Amino acid sequence: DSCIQFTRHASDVLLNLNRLRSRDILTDVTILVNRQQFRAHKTVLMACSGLFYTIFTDSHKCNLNAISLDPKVDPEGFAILLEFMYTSRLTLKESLIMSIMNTAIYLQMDHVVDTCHRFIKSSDP
Amino acid sequence: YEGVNTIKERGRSIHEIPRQD
Repeated sequence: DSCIQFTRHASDVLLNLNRLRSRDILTDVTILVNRQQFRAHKTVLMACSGLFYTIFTDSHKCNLNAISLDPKVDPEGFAILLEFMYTSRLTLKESLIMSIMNTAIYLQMDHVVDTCHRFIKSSDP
Repeated sequence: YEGVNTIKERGRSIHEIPRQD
């Protein structure tokens, strides 16, 4: 028996999900961060973040079409993490590293938190 | 998949949704 493994299938699917997001197709939730709004797919959010997984597996909350995050969350940090969820690329700017890491802690994205820790350690003189 | 001959296909796996129609 043989099996064909398409090695770039996961990234091709993610690319298409990101195109759907950028065109606002089948996005089903608005994330409010301070006054900024981000449209996204619940399934992608919950696949990447422990916080969103908890929210959307709760039968009382899974049908919400808008979620407000803690006002302490920095929209710029959230935007970078949302971009990461849809592209697998995490932009770590030194000026934003603390807000990215704190947002990742809040969103329960443990692997990203570890990566931020390593980035901070490696840039420490 | 143990014992199955796995062939790697490195080309695109699905159509690409355009940025805009």
